[in-house]
Amino acid sequence: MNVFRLAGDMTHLLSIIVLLLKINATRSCRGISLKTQELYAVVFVCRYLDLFTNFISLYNTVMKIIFLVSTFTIIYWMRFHKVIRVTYDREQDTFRYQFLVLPCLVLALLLNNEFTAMEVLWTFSIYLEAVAILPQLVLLQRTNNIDNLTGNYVFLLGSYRALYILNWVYRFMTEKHYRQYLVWISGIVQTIIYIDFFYYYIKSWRNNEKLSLPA
Amino acid sequence: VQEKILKDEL
Repeated sequence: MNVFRLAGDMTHLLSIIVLLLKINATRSCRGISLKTQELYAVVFVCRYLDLFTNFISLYNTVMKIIFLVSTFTIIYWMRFHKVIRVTYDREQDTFRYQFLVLPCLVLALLLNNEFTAMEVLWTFSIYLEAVAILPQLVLLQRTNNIDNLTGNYVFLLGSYRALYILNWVYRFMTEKHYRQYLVWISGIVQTIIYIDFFYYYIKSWRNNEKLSLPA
Repeated sequence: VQEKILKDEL
């Protein structure tokens, strides 16, 4: 494993830890999109089906389980925790799942490495991950007072795929049999989606101002 | 068509 991949994984892990801490410490999920969290749950379930069929490494297995358990914990808190669920911005979090899920499903059926259930679901998870942040970004735009932890969460989540791109460049150059075009294109799309957010995040950080996204 | 790809990433 190269340093970019490890940094990407750690950033991804850190983003989830930040989110868990924020919700748990403040007893509030204000500014967090349940739709994005549920889309990530779908992404992880579809991608990590190979937990049952293919052992890669202890690291790999443990990380997959952490991502699954933490995402379902967040969803559980946002839906059912008696204090936290009240703080969910239900009226603002209006993005429609089907606008993201259906195109990704069609694309996965058409563009995949192999037409098998496992492979199509895996490819679907790659496409869906690229766009799953959109409900969260829309919600952030509608939130007047974005708290620091929510901003940091989205920043870390965006950084993770950007670091993966460096990892892919590195692997492309060092590993002969490593040509994952579908993954690369999706990862680049995923990172591009964050560019606007990155711009305002860095600007607010440099000017020492509170983060806000223009509507 | 791609080769059978290595799925060791998360």
